[in-house]
Amino acid sequence: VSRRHPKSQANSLSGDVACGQPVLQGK
Amino acid sequence: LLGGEFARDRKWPWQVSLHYSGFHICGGSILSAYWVLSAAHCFDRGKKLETYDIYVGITNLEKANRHTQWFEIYQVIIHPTFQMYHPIGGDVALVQLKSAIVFSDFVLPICLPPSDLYLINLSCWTTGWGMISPQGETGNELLEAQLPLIPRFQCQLLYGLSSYLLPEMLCAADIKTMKNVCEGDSGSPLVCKQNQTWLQIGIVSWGRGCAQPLYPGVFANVSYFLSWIRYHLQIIPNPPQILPSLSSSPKNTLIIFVTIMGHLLVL
Repeated sequence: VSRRHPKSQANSLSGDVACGQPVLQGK
Repeated sequence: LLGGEFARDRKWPWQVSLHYSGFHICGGSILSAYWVLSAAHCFDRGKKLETYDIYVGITNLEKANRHTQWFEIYQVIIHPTFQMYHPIGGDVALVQLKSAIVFSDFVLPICLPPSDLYLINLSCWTTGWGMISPQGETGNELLEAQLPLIPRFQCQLLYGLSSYLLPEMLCAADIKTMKNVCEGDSGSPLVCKQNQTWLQIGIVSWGRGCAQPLYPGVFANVSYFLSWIRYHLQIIPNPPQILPSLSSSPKNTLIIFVTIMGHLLVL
């Protein structure tokens, strides 16, 4: 289960999971 | 993708592979636990929904791993203007899954853009398992490519009179390095980073060939379809879930009774 922080994204449709924030970010 | 590079696990966790009869045909992106965004033309009228499979948490199509999840489709909602004003216009599909995606570091949803997103100076990337050469070569690894956005009027000039671009379409390609989307990338997302968050601004839709630099890839502009996407995700309930349970039907009760009696007789 994701350890992402919820409720930070105004444009998220996914409820309790933050969208658009992968753990592995490109440089 | 032409000119793409191998994508690492967890870098694009919203990427979806849409299979038909066991073969990758299109991409997609995760919007929520039950919903995937893809291109309408990935769902031809003659194709059966039961024959589609959806995979998430995968980068190599030949190697499902412990993060890979497989889903069946419950329903597909095609945008009402699909092929109405343009041969590939309204190329947006909402795919509802039969069961919920379990999110992890390898499987996460993408954000929708705000309706007033300013598209200048954004770093935008696309991903996909589409053809890797104009000759039709395919690969199993998910590829990524950074694609500059091309203003619509400029894209229209390039396409000329032969292909009209609707306001709902946007163009992207790297003309210098010949990076472009190709067959099999349809439905995959075009995402841009803003304030440390990735937003999906486009859906791979169409183009003239793949390796002709004067013909950029054309994407469905997600901002144009925002209200339609939000409306359907809000009003449509989750599909009914089939829960395992002990049946209390007379027939099953009889079967259980006979089985118990049989065991008692043996004893």
